[in-house]
Amino acid sequence: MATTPLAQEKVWFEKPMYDKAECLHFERLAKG
Amino acid sequence: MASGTLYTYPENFRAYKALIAAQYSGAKVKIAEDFIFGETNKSDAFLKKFPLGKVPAFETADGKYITESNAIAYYVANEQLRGKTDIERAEIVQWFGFADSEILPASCAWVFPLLGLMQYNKQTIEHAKDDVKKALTALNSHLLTRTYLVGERLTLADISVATTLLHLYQYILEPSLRKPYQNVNRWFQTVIYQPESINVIGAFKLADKTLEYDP
Amino acid sequence: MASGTLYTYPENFRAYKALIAAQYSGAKVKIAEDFIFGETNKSDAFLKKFPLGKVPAFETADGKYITESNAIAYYVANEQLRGKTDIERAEIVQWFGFADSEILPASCAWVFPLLGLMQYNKQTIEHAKDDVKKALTALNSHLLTRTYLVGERLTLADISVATTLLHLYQYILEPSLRKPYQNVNRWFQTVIYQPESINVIGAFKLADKTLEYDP
Repeated sequence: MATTPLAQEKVWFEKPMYDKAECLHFERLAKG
Repeated sequence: MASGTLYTYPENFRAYKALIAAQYSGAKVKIAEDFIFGETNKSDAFLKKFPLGKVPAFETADGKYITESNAIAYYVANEQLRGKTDIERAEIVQWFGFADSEILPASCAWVFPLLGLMQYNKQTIEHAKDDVKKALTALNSHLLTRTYLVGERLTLADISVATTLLHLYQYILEPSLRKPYQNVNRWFQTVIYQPESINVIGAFKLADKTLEYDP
Repeated sequence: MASGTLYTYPENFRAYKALIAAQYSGAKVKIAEDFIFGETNKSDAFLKKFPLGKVPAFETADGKYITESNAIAYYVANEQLRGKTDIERAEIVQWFGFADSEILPASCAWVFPLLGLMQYNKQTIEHAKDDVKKALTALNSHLLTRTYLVGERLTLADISVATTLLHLYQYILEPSLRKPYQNVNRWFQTVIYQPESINVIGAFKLADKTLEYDP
């Protein structure tokens, strides 16, 4: 598969980190 | 008429999509009352229905399970919201993608550190600001001659994109920062101040001042 | 019958979605011949049509512009691929979201460093492996009793998720790594070895051995 244009693709690599941060935040809120 | 139970924590912008759509369509969407985020969604019973344990999650009245906020919103919507022609429906899918790939990453990268959810990194924030600018510029251009994103009336595209912009408009886009995006501002307020949106979100307040980083 | 011009670089898994869909529907999708990625998509003419400069991008025969790969695939598809009932159509939107949010970030985080497209970071890769495992486990479970993701026949859900898995199956999932996901393997090969897929992707080869990091 062609790889060079892939290098310019925009991918949200950090998404899992943000998902986790969001979860932790709302879990803490849920616990009060 | 669609009906079912929505599992979510409160003030979840993703859940707002389906809840606002249901206001328009009349779908009966009940928010699960005994749902405790961090507990219920890790239970065996929940994971059996929704294996990834994420919310919002929707259980239809006839026992089907739907995840992904745009999908739930689609299910509880009506024909008007879903788009009346193939091109409209394709455009709605396009705006779902735009919200999730052009707005959400940048919004999270900018807002989360200021809310203390993630570590503050100046370079990350600067990139996020650029990405937000690109997305809003494209949106502003599109809305120059349009009241709504797709067609002549409000659709799921407007609901999805507007709810994804809530954090930016609540915490970041103080008047001077939102000034370049007058068409977006007009459209956003049109969507968010509809009675159907107010019934779900409440009286939304645009940012007076950008949230500041507090170490 | 939809028709138009698709702008993309070769072997773009996102473009495959629309191209495979068009094989099924008979839509006339012409790939722009004089498109040079990195040049054409930065030109004023292109940006006027597609302000974010991303590909794949689609210009319909009657002069409309669509971006976002799932939206283009939707537009060139037929009723069968788009889903025949509201629940099917919602489920297809769900799988679009699953591919983009549960598979793609993890797949790229694992594959790109091995292809030399990103810096290699052991911790990032370990997290990516976990995320891929979660996604494939959920998919495997769903496909235990199903031939296709939605309904009884191939839909855009299968096309979208399978194309998003191409990199993993090509570079990462050697036999021992894909062994826990027999249902996914079966389904993936069913989709990728359809004549319609072969016409677009060619003869796809599953990984014999996971690509190794070469500093």
